[in-house]
Amino acid sequence: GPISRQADNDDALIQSYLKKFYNLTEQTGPHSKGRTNHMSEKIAEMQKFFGLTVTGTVDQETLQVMKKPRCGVPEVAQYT
Amino acid sequence: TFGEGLKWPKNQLTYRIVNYTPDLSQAEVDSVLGKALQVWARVTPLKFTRISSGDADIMISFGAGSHGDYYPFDGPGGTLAHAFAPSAGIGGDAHFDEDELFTSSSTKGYLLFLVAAHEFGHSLGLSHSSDPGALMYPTYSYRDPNTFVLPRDDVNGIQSLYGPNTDVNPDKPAPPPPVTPDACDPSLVLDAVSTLRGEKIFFKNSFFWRISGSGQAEQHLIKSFWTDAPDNIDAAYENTAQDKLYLIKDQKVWALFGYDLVQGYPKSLSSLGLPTKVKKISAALYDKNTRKTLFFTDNYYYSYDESRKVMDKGYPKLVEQGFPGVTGKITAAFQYNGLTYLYSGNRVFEYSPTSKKVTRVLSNSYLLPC
Repeated sequence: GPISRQADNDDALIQSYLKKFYNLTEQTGPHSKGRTNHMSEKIAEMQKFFGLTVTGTVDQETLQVMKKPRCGVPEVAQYT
Repeated sequence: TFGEGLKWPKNQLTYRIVNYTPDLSQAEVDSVLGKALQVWARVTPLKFTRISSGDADIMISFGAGSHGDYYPFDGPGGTLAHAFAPSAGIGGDAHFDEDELFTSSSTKGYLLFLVAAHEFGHSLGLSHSSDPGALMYPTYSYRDPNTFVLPRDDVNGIQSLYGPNTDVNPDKPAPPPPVTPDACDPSLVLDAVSTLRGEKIFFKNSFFWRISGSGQAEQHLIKSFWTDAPDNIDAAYENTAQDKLYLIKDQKVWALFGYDLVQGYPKSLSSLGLPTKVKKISAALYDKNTRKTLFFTDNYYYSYDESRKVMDKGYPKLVEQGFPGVTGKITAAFQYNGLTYLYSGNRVFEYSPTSKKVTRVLSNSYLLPC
């Protein structure tokens, strides 16, 4: 069957959310496993902050929190 | 806080409203932003003066998409606003996403008061809080701006930077800052407990915990799920046959279907079949096997037959009469996995309707993990 467009959108949202709020950085090159671990760490960091079950993977509840309207306070370290 | 002692080195700060949103009148924006700053001024020695030209410590503006600070907004939803920590130049400035619908009182759109008060927290040196009741929690949730009192976590944060406000009128003490209930508090007495579409939910003050499949308790503001629902409820029950959650407070009942208030609610307590002399309910539960709803008034309870839509005869009865072994006033009640749980303060009686016996006396933390 066709690939769900929703899944694609969610994937983009997860990446953009983690980049914006958890300083997820792009890791290029052959170390794809490292990238997955890095992303998983960022997801776990977000889940810990919001009191969600820390799994390091995006479940429905984690996705719901990511979709909530929120403040986008810029990274103060980056600014300074 | 942001750490590294990031705060303003002075208590007299200036702000300037650089432009306006078309969502509200200019007078409304002026008033709302002034009130949002006062949230912080009330609990600290900080004083805010508005200027209309030149550089202010806190420059306030509305903009959409890229708006000149390398942190572009993202259209409707998502990020609502952002603000910079105290510093010279852009430091302290607050930017609001013009693609959002800002309101001053309606529950549609986002209350500019709440968004601005949150952003000004950043402007003054507060980072995000992980306390879901705090104003500085990163996600937006509606609360009544007319009764808003800065929560304890935010007061602690801002006073750690600037100290308390010493200029308070002793004849007019401020309302105490609300504290987020703690599931680990052994003296916690819940307002109400219910099931909701297979989950367990526990109410306390303006909050509830939900325990879903994973077994972990998540804490939320009641209003973040149900804008129209009351805080500090007396009782709650789920009628699984109707797929509705009923919340009772004083002499009113609210029926909720999903996230929505059922049309025609809130209704009077007597609409549930209770005699008009009943002015307060302390707990309620729906028994899906007998299709009866039990309403507790401390040591007594009424039984309403949902099939026949009448109150059963011979009630109210003493709780001990219907539930041998259960003592004390009932403060919360629900049924789960075929067992009845009756709360009396921080004790929970587990009662088996089949054996008609108390099977265990538990503590709060058995059902609501710390």
